[in-house]
Amino acid sequence: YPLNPAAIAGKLSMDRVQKYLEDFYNLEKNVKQFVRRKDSSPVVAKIQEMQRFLGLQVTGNLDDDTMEMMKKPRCGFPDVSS
Amino acid sequence: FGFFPYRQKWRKNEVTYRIVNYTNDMKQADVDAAIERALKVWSDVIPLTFTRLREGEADIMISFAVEDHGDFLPFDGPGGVLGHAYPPGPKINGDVHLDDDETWTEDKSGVNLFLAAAHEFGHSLGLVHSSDTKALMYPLYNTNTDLTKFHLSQDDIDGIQSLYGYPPSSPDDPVPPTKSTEQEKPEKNPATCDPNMSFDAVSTLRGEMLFFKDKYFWRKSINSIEPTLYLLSAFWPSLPSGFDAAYELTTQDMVFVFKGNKFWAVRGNDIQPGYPRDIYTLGFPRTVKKIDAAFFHKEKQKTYFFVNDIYWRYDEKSHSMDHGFPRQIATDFPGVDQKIDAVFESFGFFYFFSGSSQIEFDPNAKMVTRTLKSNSWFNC
Repeated sequence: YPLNPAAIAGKLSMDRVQKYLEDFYNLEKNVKQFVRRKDSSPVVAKIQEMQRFLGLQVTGNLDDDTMEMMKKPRCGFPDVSS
Repeated sequence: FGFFPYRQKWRKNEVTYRIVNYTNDMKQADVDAAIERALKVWSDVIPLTFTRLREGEADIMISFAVEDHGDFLPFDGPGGVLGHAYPPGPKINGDVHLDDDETWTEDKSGVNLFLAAAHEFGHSLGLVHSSDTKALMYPLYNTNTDLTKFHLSQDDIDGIQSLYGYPPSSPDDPVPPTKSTEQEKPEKNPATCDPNMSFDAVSTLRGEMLFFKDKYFWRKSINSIEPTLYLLSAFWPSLPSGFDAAYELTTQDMVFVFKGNKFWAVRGNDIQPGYPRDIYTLGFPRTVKKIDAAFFHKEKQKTYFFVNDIYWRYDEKSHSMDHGFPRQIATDFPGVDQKIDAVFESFGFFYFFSGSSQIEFDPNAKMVTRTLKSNSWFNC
């Protein structure tokens, strides 16, 4: 896979995105590379769940607004837990 | 707002806290002050008090830590996660951990300790994150918060008061956010003993009585003198407020609530799948737009629905309206000639609520036996 643009310094890496969704939205941990499955329905559903909870436009994509929101400092407690 | 599973909360009003260690970013006295102020944000709106311990095990142990600090939830260095906390309970429960890789400050030049701690104390008291972007319990740290005029949002207050009730002043006094601002007028909580009290709907539920009003309801059990006021959303967040009618079908441990031409079935806290349904599925004509009141008469296995000055009788065994209905209310319930807001049956009597009055009707003698205040059940 080409270097993912999000890996550019200052943006969230796909690893960080994956960890965010796992830590705060109960995304099932999966060894498969996140960048290969970020468009899969379970991940898209989690992105939508996060966007809905945080009051973002629910697109299911890792758009700029969403990435910006995920960079903000926050509480370590999950937003959605099992 | 939301709660932890089983609505974990402190089962006492005196909660202790201890500042276990300090960050090097701030003077200890400033840390003490920030923690005290952050606890006061909550104690201002609930009956709990917070007492500081200097040693030993306190309910809320507050500590600064970095990276892996022994609870399987390692911190992540500067930025990102600022801290976390645990729900009410023994040992680690109730505790607050703050990431000392942040720069903790008294102002907003770094991470404001007061604001972050106040959020974490919300968890220590039993709240989970809120999706209300104005709420302190919203998960993201809000750098725009005006610290000089900080106040809890109504969402925070509604949530924490659903767990602990109101501060010592009587529940009749509305509890505004710690500092109300022009744009957020605190909604007045209904005064339990208002002589002009009227209800949207009343129902029994598993031996208790529920009195619904706007977004609130009172729960009154046989063995308690006074009722307790709750927010509807604390038990049934997805139900609309301002019901038109409600009744308990005791044979199925179900409460049916009506609003407009829709109705929901609720068992305990759970709304049954497949609801809301149209009231027309019960057999009402399309001319009926809403139900005023309803109750289930166990002896006859019939449910009575009241609409303006007429009523229907529904057979809960055949699941259909009885023939020969609707009938005039005044014909079969002589003396009940006002518009009915709500009704339920108790100890063989029917209680019809109309505005601030309540009519006790004896179905055997077919006569009104008493006229009472609507909130007579509250023992004001």
